[in-house]
Amino acid sequence: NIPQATVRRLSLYCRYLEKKEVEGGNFISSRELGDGIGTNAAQVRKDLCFFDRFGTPGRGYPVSFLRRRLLAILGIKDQTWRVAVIGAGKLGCALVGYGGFNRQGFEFVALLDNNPEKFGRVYGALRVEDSARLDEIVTRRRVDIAMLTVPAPAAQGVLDNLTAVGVRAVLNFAPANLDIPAQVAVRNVDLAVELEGLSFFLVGLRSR
Amino acid sequence: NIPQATVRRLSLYCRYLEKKEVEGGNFISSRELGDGIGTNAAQVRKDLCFFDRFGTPGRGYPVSFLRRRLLAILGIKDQTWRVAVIGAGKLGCALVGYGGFNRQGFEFVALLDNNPEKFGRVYGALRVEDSARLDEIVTRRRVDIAMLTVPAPAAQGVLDNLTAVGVRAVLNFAPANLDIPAQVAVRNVDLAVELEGLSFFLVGLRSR
Ligand SMILES: NC(=O)c1ccc[n+]([C@@H]2O[C@H](COP(=O)([O-])OP(=O)(O)OC[C@H]3O[C@@H](n4cnc5c(N)ncnc54)[C@H](O)[C@@H]3O)[C@@H](O)[C@H]2O)c1
Ligand SMILES: NC(=O)c1ccc[n+]([C@@H]2O[C@H](COP(=O)([O-])OP(=O)(O)OC[C@H]3O[C@@H](n4cnc5c(N)ncnc54)[C@H](O)[C@@H]3O)[C@@H](O)[C@H]2O)c1
Repeated sequence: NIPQATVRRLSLYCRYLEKKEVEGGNFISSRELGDGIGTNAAQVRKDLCFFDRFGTPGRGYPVSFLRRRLLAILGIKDQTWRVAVIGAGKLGCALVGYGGFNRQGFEFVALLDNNPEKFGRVYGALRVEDSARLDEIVTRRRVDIAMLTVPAPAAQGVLDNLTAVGVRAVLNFAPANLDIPAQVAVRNVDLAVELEGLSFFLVGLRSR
Repeated sequence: NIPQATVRRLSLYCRYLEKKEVEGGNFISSRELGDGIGTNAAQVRKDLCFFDRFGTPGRGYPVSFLRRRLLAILGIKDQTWRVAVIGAGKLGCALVGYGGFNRQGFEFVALLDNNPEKFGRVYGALRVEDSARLDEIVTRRRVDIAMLTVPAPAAQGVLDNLTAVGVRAVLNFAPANLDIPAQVAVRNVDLAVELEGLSFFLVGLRSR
């Protein structure tokens, strides 16, 4: 079983390797890769050992080869995942408009809401549709992943509907403790964690 | 110099310890704390060693005491940070409406935009104001942190304005490679990383 934190670091290694590739780098040491994402050489070696022996002692890791292998491990090399957003509010509509998802192989195929006033509105390439049609839309458009951008009280009900129609992976933004069925992965986003990295920095600045 | 990844884990430890406190736990082992956030016992000990010797061998860490110390280290124990959001679009307005920030000690004090059509609109407790008044607003309201939710081409210009008026910590959502002045911390958010954790899970599900 691979720790979630390791998987997250694979994403960060990919981004750093992409930068390195653009700069024309051929090999990279575990020390540089570790420093590049805010961890250390030992953690890099430990993470990569879960998957394969990628480097050559003394030379380091081949940049392009490693990046392609990590993209494949993350499931985003030459593969597209179909994403439905449930909750066409401010956050949901901002997410469908963000180009960063497409670049990594995530394509939005549905934007659903339960408020009839929103039906038919267009955001990016999507038109808001009725979440009552979830079952038919998930099946017909082969949805792989759902994003939950509904108010907290609605989140559990929506999650139950999604797992009932076969969706196995959910990115949850609603601040609710969800009951997660077996065989389903739910990742909770809490952007306050990002701000705490900044308050930590400011405390350090003040005490100097 | 503390790695960013360690600081991020402190936030996750705090959230897990909070849950444990609610359940009535008095002590916790580094193994349980590690498992709880998707890492391991050795990483927990290594992270906490940067700050102090918190545990007692054989008994583990005192839950409430450790949580309070970590909140203080993160700068969010009995302390409020004043946040300005630049870019009153879909994302910016969704962020000011999210209660999770307040709970952790981050208070929104300004919501700025450069589009006159938006001035005066109310979101949560804030009224959209003209970003041309950034200098006066940052000073008068003692802004500590700024969130950048403007389109990518505008991000560098806004960052330069912010650092010129003394803001030292920025949470950036715009997909732009920013030139960051010394003594300023910029954290970039890329929600695609969260989706990649889910594609990794789905690849695993398919290969079983
Ligand atoms: N995790 C974070 O860091 C973070 C940041 C910002 C917002 N949020 C959260 O994201 C969620 C959305 O925020 P927002 O600002 O977009 O809110 P919003 O009110 O603008 O949008 C919510 C939308 O969900 C729809 N909805 C409600 N119940 C539904 C249901 N059962 N099925 C389908 N659609 C339903 C509403 O009609 C509305 O359009 C909230 O839970 C908020 O707390 C989280
Ligand atoms: N990092 C992520 O995961 C993620 C997710 C979603 C969106 N985004 C990004 O967040 C940003 C905002 O997205 P959105 O959907 O809210 O866009 P939006 O177009 O709805 O909002 C942008 C707002 O910025 C304002 N603005 C433009 N230039 C400005 C300037 N110089 N000073 C002040 N205000 C200015 C506009 O008037 C508008 O109100 C975009 O860069 C988008 O790519 C990132």
